[in-house]
Amino acid sequence: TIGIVAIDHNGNIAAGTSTNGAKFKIPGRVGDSPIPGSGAYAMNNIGAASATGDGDIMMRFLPSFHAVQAMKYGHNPKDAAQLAINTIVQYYPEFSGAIIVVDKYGHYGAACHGFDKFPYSIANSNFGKVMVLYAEC
Amino acid sequence: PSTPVVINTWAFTDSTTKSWSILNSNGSAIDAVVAGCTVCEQNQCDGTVGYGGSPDENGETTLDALIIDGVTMNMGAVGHMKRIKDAAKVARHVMENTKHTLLVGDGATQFAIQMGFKETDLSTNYSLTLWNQWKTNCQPNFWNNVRPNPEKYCGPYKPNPSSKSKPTSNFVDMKNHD
Repeated sequence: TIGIVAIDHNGNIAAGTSTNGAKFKIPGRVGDSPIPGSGAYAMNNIGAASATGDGDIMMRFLPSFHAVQAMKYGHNPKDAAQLAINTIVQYYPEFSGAIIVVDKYGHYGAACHGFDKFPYSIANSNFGKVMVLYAEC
Repeated sequence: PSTPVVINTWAFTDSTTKSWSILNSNGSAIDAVVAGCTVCEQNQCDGTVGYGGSPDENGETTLDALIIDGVTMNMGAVGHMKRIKDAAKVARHVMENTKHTLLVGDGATQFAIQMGFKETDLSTNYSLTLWNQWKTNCQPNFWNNVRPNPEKYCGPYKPNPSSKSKPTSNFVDMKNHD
């Protein structure tokens, strides 16, 4: 699955996902990726987020919506990402997943669980090029 | 502010590069997101995006995608879409050309065809090989509380009222995830 968040020159925010889902799923199964608030979420006056991992579990907690709402109530992107992951871990300590979060200013953060580390890719006006960063889980 | 910015899950840098080039050409955030997703669909990123990956129990590859406009809160998505390669582009059409949010299955396929997309088989030799290997013993699978025991046997399955296992998470790694 890929989840993408972008902020353009006008400060407008968009988010999206694309996936072929889990291997050997039961026919008819849809994961979290196309579910608003789960696979991704965006609000122009706050920021956006996108999640990846075990979609059957993640969609039960709407982690992208959770992270954006956390930023609305004052958390920075890194903390918002961790809050969304922590809520899932409370119920499913063995789950694997990650989330990337960006606020409307372009500040970003990521959190993960169940992997050693989680890679994500970013390009912004500070880097001026594409970088791969890692979140420690 | 550190904008414009594009950030995506996993080390799918071809997608980031495409999205970044669009933002730097004064393209919109939506254009950047759709184009980045489309690159991954065409590149079959880690076998987890696009055609030819993650076959289901019947050996079929189906696609899901979502596009969100943070300005208007308009959204479009497709789920379990069959036989159409461009999932993100179709999701954008759902957002821009319907009042709905999510279309699924064969209905999503018919919508895509109406929007001008070409119907094609999403299987590849790779996905069919994966599926044939899995089919020999049907492990792992996603069945629970059924008989015969899904950890040992293939289906078809029936509900097993005497079995009550706790909800658990699934195996996920870099090559198998949502």
